[in-house]
Amino acid sequence: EESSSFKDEL
Amino acid sequence: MNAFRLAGDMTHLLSIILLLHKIRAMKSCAGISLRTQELYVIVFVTRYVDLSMKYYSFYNSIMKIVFLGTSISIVWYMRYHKVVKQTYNKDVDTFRHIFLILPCFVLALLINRAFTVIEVLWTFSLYLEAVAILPQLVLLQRSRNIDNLTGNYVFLLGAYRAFYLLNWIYRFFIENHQVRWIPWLSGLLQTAIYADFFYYYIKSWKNREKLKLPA
Repeated sequence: EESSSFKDEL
Repeated sequence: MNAFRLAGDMTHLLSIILLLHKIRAMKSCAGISLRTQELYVIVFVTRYVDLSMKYYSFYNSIMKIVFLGTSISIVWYMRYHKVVKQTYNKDVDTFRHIFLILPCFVLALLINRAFTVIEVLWTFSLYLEAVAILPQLVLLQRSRNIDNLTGNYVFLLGAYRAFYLLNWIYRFFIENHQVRWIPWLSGLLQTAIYADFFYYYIKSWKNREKLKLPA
């Protein structure tokens, strides 16, 4: 899911 | 993880370490905006709420803890340290950051990816980070002479998000072609706000003269 997969950034 | 993002994170970390070093070594925070530092604490707290819930990698978790810890300790030094707080000039650091916090929060309630607490807080932190440097830039314009450490701090802080823009381009074309307007546009605005600072910073560096922002 977009938002979760991009939460790996700081 | 890609080289752009790593460079961005290291630049960000370096900027914070540089500031912490200035405050601890010189026991002074002259020229630093407490308003901006407080905004960064809000940015990190609202962005890393999932720190205890989601684990991405050791690197991700340790960096979140370092960013939270250093930003909170910078605010502590500026507010409560008996020597450092004397060097804080609140008469020039007058930017009302409520005028940044409220609009960003309202915007995050209106424009977000999902109307959940975590998602709205994460979105709020992105919007707020984009404008958090404003009190610091206003303070620099008022400062007659900007010391090198402060200039370098602001430069690195602006450069880190520029690396993130490259990271997002990389991720879009190389990884998963997913569109993510909120971080992209926030990051673009954030970097654009530094544009004139970058211009004067590089000019002062090339001409070997003192950094001075036009009032």
